[in-house]
Amino acid sequence: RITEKFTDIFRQVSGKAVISEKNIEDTVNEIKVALLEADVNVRVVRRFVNHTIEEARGEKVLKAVNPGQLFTKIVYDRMVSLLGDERQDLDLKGPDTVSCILMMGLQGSGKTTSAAKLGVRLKKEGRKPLLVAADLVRPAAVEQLAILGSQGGVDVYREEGSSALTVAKNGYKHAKKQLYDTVIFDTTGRLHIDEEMMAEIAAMAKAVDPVEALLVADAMTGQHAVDIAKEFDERVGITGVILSKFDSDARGGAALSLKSITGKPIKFIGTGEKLDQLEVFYPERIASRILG
Amino acid sequence: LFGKKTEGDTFFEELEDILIEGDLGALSAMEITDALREAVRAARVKDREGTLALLKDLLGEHLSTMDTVPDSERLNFFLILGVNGVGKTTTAAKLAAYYRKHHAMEAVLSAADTFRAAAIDQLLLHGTRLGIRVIHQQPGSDPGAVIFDTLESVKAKGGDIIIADTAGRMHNRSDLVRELQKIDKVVRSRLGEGLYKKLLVIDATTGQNGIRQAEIFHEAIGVDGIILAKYDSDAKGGILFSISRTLHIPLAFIGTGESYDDLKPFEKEAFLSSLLS
Ligand SMILES: Nc1nc2c(ncn2[C@@H]2O[C@H](COP(=O)(O)OP(=O)(O)OP(=O)(O)O)[C@@H](O)[C@H]2O)c(=O)[nH]1
Ligand SMILES: Nc1nc2c(ncn2[C@@H]2O[C@H](COP(=O)(O)OP(=O)(O)OP(=O)(O)O)[C@@H](O)[C@H]2O)c(=O)[nH]1
Ligand SMILES: [Mg+2]
Ligand SMILES: [Mg+2]
Repeated sequence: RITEKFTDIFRQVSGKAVISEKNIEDTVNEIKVALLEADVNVRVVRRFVNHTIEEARGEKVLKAVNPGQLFTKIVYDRMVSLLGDERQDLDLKGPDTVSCILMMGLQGSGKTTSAAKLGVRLKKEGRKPLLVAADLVRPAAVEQLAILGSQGGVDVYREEGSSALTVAKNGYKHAKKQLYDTVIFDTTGRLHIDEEMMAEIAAMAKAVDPVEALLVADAMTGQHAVDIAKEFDERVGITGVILSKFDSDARGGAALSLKSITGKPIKFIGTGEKLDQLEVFYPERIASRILG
Repeated sequence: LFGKKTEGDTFFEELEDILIEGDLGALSAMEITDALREAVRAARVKDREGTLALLKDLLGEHLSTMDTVPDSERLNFFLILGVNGVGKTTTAAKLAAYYRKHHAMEAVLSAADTFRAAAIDQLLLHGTRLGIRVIHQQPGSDPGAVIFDTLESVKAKGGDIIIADTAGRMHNRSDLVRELQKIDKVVRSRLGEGLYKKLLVIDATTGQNGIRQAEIFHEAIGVDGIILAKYDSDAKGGILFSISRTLHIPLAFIGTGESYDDLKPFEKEAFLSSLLS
C-alpha cells in the first residue's frame, strides 16, 4: 500500500533538516510504480510526479509528525483536484427544446448500455429522453438498444436501411416533432485510428450539434487511453467522459489519463450491467482506488 | 525514468518507456530492462541490433503458443470466455469461419450467452451470414442447457467443432465465476471423448487488469489458451507477456478487426517485432 511505502521512506526523515536526494528518488519511484501499475499513462505520471514532488521537499512534510502519511495526503489531494471538475453535471438545455447527447468510443466500451442507462436516469429526473439507434454496423445493435430501452421504459427511434447519419438526423427530427427534450445517440464502436469512422462521427456531431459529446471509455483501458481520448477530442470534441465497467477491480488509472490529457470532466461511472448502474463520478473514489 | 541520465542509460530508459507504453506494466518493464542490461554486458553486445535480438529472446522466453490444429478424430469443443465487451461473440464467429476455411471442418456455434440483450440475435446473425448452424434457446435459459442441446445436436446431425459463446462476466463477480464453473462442468461431463479447450479473450487495449482476469479465470476453470482481440487498435497487448510469464498460459489466436478473416493463430515473432517497433 502506498501509504506504508511513503511512511517507510520518510521514517528516516522525521526530525532532520532536509530530505535527502535518495529519499526523493525513492518517493518518486514509489509514486511512479503505483500509478503505472494502476494504468495511468506514463506521460501523465511524469507530469503528476514533477508537480507533486516539490511538496515532498517542503517545510510541512519535514516538520510533520508522520511525514509519510502527510505526503500521501498531498498526493491524494492533488489527484482529487486533478480528477475533479466543476462541470460535473450534464449540461442540458431546458425542457422546451431538444438537447442532443452523442455517445462515442471504442468497440465494446459500453456505449449502448450507457446510452440506455442515461435515458433511464434522465427519465427519473423528469425529462423526456429518446434513444436513437444509430449503430447500423454491429449485428443486432439496434435490437440490443431496443430491448434495453424497453426494459428501462425509454423510447427508442430506429430505422431500417439508411446510413447512420440519416438515422441520426431523422431521430432528431422525430424528437422535435414528438416533443422529446433529450436525444441520446448510440453509435458504432470505432477505432480512434480509423480515419473513415472518425470522419463519420465528426459528421454526426456536426449534424446534431450535441450539447454533450460523451466518450465512453472502459475503466480497464491501459496506456492507450491517452491516444484514444486525444483523437476523439481533436476530431469531434469531447464534453465529458463516462468511465464504464468501474465495477471491475481495475484500478482505473485511465481516468487520470483521460482527465489530464483532455481536461474534460468525467461525468459518470458505470458500475454494472443493469440500467440503474450508472453513478455520478466522485473524484475521491477514483483517487483512492488509483492509489491502491 | 526520472533519475540521473548517463550516456548508455538513455537507451535503456527509452526502452523501459516503450515497454511501459506497450502495457507490459512498470514492474515487468523494469525487470526486463535490468535483465537486458545484464545480458548485454555478459554477452558484450555493442550494437543496437544485437541488443534488440537479446531483448526479443528475453521477452520471447515466456511466450508460448497453443497448438490450434484441431483433432480430426474427435469432436472439438472450444469454450469462449472473458469479461464484458472484449470480443467473445465476434471471435466465436471468426473461429467458426476459420476452422471451416483452414481445416475443412463443420463448425457449430453454441449461443450460451443467454443473458445480455440481443446476444443470441447477434450470434444468430453471424451464423446466417456465415451459413453456420447456431444452437440456441430463449433468452434467460440456462447456459448449461444450451451447451447440452448443442452436444445433442452434433450427435444427431453431425459437426466437427463446437464454438460456444458465453456471457461477458467480471472476474470479481464470484456468482458469475461460479456460473462459468457450472458451464465447464456440463462440458466436461457431456463431451465424452472430445477435445476440450477453454479460450480466454483479452482485449488488446486492456491494462494491468488483464492479469487479474487471467488469474481468476485460470484458477476457476483452467484456461487452455488466450485470444488477443482488437490488436488492430494499435495497442501492443503487452499484458500478454505478464500473463504468459506468471500463469504459463499459451497464446492461441490474435484478432485484428471486425471481419471474419481478421483472426489468425498467434505468431510469436510477429508479435515481438510489433511490440518493439
Ligand atoms: N460489468 C459491467 N458491464 C458493463 C458496463 N457497461 C457495459 N457493460 C457490458 O459491457 C458489454 C459491452 O457493452 P455495450 O454497451 O454493448 O458496448 P458498446 O460500446 O455499445 O459496444 P459496441 O457497440 O460493439 O462498440 C456488455 O456486456 C455490457 O453489458 C458496466 O458498467 N459494468
Ligand atoms: N476493431 C476490432 N473490433 C473488434 C474485434 N473483435 C471484436 N470487436 C468489436 O468489439 C465489439 C464487442 O464485440 P463482442 O463480440 O460483442 O464482444 P463480447 O465479448 O461478446 O461482448 P459481451 O458479450 O457483451 O461481453 C464489437 O463492436 C465487435 O465488432 C477486433 O479484433 N478488432
Ligand atoms: Mg453498441
Ligand atoms: Mg458477446
